Amino acid sequence: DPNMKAGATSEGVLANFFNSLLSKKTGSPG
Amino acid sequence: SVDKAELCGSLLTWLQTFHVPSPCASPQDLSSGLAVAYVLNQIDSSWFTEAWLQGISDDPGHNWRLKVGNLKTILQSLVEYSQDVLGHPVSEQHLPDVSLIGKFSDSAELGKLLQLVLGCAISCEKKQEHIQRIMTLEESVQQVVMEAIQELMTKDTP
Repeated sequence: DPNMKAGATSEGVLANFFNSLLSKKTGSPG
Repeated sequence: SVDKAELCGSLLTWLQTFHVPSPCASPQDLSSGLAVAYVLNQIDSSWFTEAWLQGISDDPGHNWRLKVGNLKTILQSLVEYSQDVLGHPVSEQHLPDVSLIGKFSDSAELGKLLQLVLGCAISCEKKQEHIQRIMTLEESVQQVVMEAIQELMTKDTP
């Protein structure tokens, strides 16, 4: 199901993004 | 760039996870600045202290001058916090026009203000708690929050 696949991909992108924020040093957003 | 009115809606949803003792369901609720001030107090109470909260008028009613006064205090403290504590100055393009928020509950300008609050939450000492809470929100909200953070991270364009 392409919709399910798209959903899973976007979920993965979000999780990757927020996990990368979590691993950044405090006070360094960019 | 991120549509600031859409951003306002998603960040309102995020703000409600703080359970502050002041209504925060609509741009009108936030136009006095009081709910935003409570959220900032939860984000870092060593900077946005109880004494600082006392300086925010808790019942401005329909007096837009009091509302704008509150919002100016909040914006100034936010800008100083970003620069002095987090080490990243707020660029001019991200500064909201607080008079439009106080007078008209302008959702686009409110979106910009909440974007700055978000920037503090995901960079402060307790960022882990805040980011994990964002990750529990609906996917469409997370998407907008992600774009807002990415926009904040983007350097100024000439």
